[in-house]
Amino acid sequence: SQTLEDEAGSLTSGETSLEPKPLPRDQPLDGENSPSLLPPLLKVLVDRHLPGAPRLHPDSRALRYMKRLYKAYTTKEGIPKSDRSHLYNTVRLFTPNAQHPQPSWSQVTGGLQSMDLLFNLDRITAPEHLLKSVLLYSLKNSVSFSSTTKCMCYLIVKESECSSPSYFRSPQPFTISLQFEFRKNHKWIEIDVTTLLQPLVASKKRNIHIAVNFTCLEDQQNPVQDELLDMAILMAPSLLVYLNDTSAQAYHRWNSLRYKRRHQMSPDQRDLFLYPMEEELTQSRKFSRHRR
Amino acid sequence: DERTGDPKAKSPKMPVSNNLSEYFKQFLFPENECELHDFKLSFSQLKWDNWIVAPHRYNPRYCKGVCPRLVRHRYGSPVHTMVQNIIYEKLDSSIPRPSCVPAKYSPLSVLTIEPDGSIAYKEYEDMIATKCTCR
Repeated sequence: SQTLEDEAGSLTSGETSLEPKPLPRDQPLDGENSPSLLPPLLKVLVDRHLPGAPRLHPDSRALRYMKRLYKAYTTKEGIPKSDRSHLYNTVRLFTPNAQHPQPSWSQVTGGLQSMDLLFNLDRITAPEHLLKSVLLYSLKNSVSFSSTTKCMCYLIVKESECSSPSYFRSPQPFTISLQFEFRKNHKWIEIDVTTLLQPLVASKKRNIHIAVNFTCLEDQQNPVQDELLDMAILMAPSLLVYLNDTSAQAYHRWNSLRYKRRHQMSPDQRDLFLYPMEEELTQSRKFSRHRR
Repeated sequence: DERTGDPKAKSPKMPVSNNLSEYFKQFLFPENECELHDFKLSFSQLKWDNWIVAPHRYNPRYCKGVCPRLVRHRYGSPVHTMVQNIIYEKLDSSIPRPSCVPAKYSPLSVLTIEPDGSIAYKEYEDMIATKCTCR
């Protein structure tokens, strides 16, 4: 009988034949090239053949944020809560590339501060479609701003050809300015960059360069001191992307919603809802009958 | 009722424990019939907890047991299942009896650390069996 690894092997090599083909034992499954459509449990069997696949450690604050997100979205058993209506079934958090010198706040012009960030989004797979994306800043809760502090943030998002910042291809950069407030005991600031990122991710660009400029004013006129800003914003932001994984093994909420509705609707409504084509066909058939 | 009929007729043997529900249970649910069973595993047992951050424990459940001959009323099985059972019993016992398999599933959310250090929250379909059937 076929072992799970062989099954994984045939899955990864894309063979669709059903009869089991024992894989040559000496040839390790190439987990790296396996399409990431394998569910993670199967993927680990594929990776098992790789010599201790190295795994970079994520940033602890980012991990803490994602654990909170997991708790908010699921029941104790890990089942997605059914009361959520949005369509994303995948959320990925990326931290800026380490090899890129740790971005630092640099005084640019009066009160302007800028940060250069490089993100590699290779983990986003082809079936995953971007629905929303935010830059996530973690705040030191020791620093608090007055409620009248408002910030303007200028973003430039470009596709970078390779990892070092000096060779950015100069497609027209997407720039956007956003306004947001530092709220009391908010540990995180989210800056929505969906409109900037969408075209790049949709065109399969996976190395993204984001330049962020901040300027903050208190009571609409006095610029916030740089030191305060420096202290408050703890570290380079993470990039959070909300995706709809359209592959077969991903959970599609609207399918289960449709399933539930189908069982709640009256028969005629149900047909209309589920088979609008059917409705049109019957209409056109009636029409043609009249004509005849 | 000892006043009428043959006094020697035995009244049905009442269970010593007088626990009626147990007594009747043997008629309603024969032993080891097809049903859902738990199997709680933790990813640390599989040494996968270095990349699966949540959930810590996972109960995929499984279906096990003998398929009764009359499966329609309880398992919603197609008529084919009864036909297969009759073939097995009357014509050719090399034909397998109907099997006890999952009929419905629920999804599972998994929080993982990817090889590049990014973190992924993903919801997967059909990860926990929630109902069994005979097919």
